[in-house]
Amino acid sequence: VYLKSLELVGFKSFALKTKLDFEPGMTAVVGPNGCGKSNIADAVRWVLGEQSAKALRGGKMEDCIFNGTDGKRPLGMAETTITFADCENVLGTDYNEISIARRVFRSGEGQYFMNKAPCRLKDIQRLFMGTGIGTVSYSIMEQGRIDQILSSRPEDRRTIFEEAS
Amino acid sequence: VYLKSLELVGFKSFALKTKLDFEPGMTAVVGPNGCGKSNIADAVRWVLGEQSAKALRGGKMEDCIFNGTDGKRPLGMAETTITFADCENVLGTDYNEISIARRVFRSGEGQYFMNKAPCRLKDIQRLFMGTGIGTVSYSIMEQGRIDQILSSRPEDRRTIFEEAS
Amino acid sequence: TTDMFSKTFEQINENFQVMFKKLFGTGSSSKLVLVNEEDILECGIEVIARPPGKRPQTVSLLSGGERTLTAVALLFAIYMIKPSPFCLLDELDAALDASNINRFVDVLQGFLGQSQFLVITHNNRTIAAADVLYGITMEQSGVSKIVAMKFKDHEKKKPDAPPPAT
Amino acid sequence: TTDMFSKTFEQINENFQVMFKKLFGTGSSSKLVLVNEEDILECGIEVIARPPGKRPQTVSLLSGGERTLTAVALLFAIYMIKPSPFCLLDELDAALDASNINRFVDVLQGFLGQSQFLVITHNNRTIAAADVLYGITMEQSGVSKIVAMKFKDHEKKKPDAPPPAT
Ligand SMILES: Nc1ncnc2c1ncn2[C@@H]1O[C@H](COP(=O)(O)OP(=O)(O)OP(=O)(O)O)[C@@H](O)[C@H]1O
Ligand SMILES: Nc1ncnc2c1ncn2[C@@H]1O[C@H](COP(=O)(O)OP(=O)(O)OP(=O)(O)O)[C@@H](O)[C@H]1O
Ligand SMILES: [Mg+2]
Ligand SMILES: [Mg+2]
Repeated sequence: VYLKSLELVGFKSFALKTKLDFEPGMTAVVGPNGCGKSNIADAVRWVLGEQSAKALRGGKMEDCIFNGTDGKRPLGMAETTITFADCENVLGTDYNEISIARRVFRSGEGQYFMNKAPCRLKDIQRLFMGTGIGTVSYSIMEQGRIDQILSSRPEDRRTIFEEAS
Repeated sequence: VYLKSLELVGFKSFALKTKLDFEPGMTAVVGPNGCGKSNIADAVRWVLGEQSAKALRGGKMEDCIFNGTDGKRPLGMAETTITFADCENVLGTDYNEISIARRVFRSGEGQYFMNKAPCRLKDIQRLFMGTGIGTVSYSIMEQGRIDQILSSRPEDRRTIFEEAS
Repeated sequence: TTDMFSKTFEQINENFQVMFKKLFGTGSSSKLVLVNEEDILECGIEVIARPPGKRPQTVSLLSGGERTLTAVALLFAIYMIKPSPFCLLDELDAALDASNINRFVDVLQGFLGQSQFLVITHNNRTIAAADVLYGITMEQSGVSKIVAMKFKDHEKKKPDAPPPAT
Repeated sequence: TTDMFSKTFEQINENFQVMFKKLFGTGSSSKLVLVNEEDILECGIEVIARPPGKRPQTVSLLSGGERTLTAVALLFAIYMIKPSPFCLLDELDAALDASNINRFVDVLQGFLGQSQFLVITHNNRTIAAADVLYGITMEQSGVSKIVAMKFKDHEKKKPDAPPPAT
């Protein structure tokens, strides 16, 4: 299975529809401070089911919706879609590609979609279980967090070990 | 008053006697990872009377003594001397220059000196009181700590304000 | 002492707003807010930051580099009230991009009249602004050694200076 | 489950020692130690690191860059056991100097056979190692926009690529 694309619209600073296509190998994301690079990382965590607004640097989930700028009004919804390909084996799907989408509205209400069909968070979590994809995994390492792998008390480090087993 | 020089011997990775002379303006300290730059910052905190080994990244004060390498045996003592000049007004001294020195031995025993005469930590703290020089002040900003000014709970931020008043 | 705190708070707030504008550029603004005006000696202090073109937000939603710059604005706001004879800054520029480092260095140089600055850095722009440069090496593994590369009186660095890292 | 934990611990320990050597170079060593061998399901885990030429120490005495590199060794040790289809690393290289970034990038490239890597960075060396490059800008203040600068199929970057920061 490999990551094929990520599409954001209304998510944090990505007011306009934005798509990133991925290839095998190493993709670098660059730009000045505050341009939106870590917001992309937040979008990946979010669409994979992150439940804690704090983990996305916000106070509530609606903080993820584009909240306007000098020249642009706030939006009413944030949406992110992540697409994987070659997933028959690892994810056990019938299709070669699978798209997971998530939306949140100003009311706080949210929705999940699997290949455009509404689904529950549970379905997404079950899909990715045991694959290493997901928010618990160390495969997403946020800015400034690398030191925590060491500085957390020895007792905390055990979660790493439990995850790997 | 201005900072004239800093001399280290046996302090952390500075096994050999090392002296830095300072001039007005901006001095930059550079070098590869692990070469000893932050150890210099630790030496300044330490000679000004830092009492917490943890603030110096160690477990106990003796961790500051050069503990040996492949090619060199551990030393029995660490010593740092800091010298200020033009201090008659701000520090109220009779001399134009003042040198503060501190030693620590493997036993954990420590000594303080003012212009080579033994003194107590109290004397050093009294000398610098109200000058902005010292370990409580924000004039020493350790590696990685800048974010704490913001991320500490609002209640903690008050210490900054109390310090400035 | 409530009066004294109030007075200091106002002073820092004012300095912070000036410093923030200098570091973030035109079109930016910021302020410090007492969480509970009724109980200023015990309540928390909120930092509101508005980089150019963006909406004011609490600092938690800012980027890594924006947070560093905001913290630096607060640090310098305090230095303005009570300048220390010297300041030691260890890799403050780690999260900053090129143009933010330029502004950080400019603002820092504004303080050199009242304080000496000792700056530990890996960044070439910061290094270029220094009056004096000390290189630290560990050729004998585990033992630190200083190589002074002063260039205040010379116009350029000595040719055998080790290339600054990164 | 004590057996299972024990087995995993041994595996991670082994991988960690291999990764550490690759990242720190010859003459270095490291190990993970269970604080209390009698109670392995509840006790803490200590990380001992020995950069080349230095004495083994707990990680607290290491420098900022050495800590990052040690943490990366542990992270990669876990990736070796349970590779994920993709890994997203946000500014892991912030504290690393030039030669450490080179080694970090080399080790990372060793994993590209089994995982895609998405790396957020300000560093030119890391950027140079990428197969694909995405630049993010905010020309309309506050609104992010992507500029793709793919160069996997081309030998060099497009001439109008914005210069990478720092
Ligand atoms: N809901 C939102 N609406 C609009 N803008 C937002 C929203 N949430 C966050 N932002 C903005 O996004 C910016 C942060 O972006 P991000 O953290 O991705 O930056 P970055 O590119 O990672 O920068 P750095 O290099 O400093 O880490 C902040 O300036 C913040 O104001
Ligand atoms: N008591 C000691 N004796 C010998 N070496 C020590 C002692 N205490 C610390 N060290 C060594 O000093 C090194 C740390 O140095 P320091 O933190 O000054 O590095 P640095 O130059 O700031 O690097 P970075 O750029 O990564 O922050 C570590 O490798 C550590 O092993
Ligand atoms: Mg970021
Ligand atoms: Mg350091």
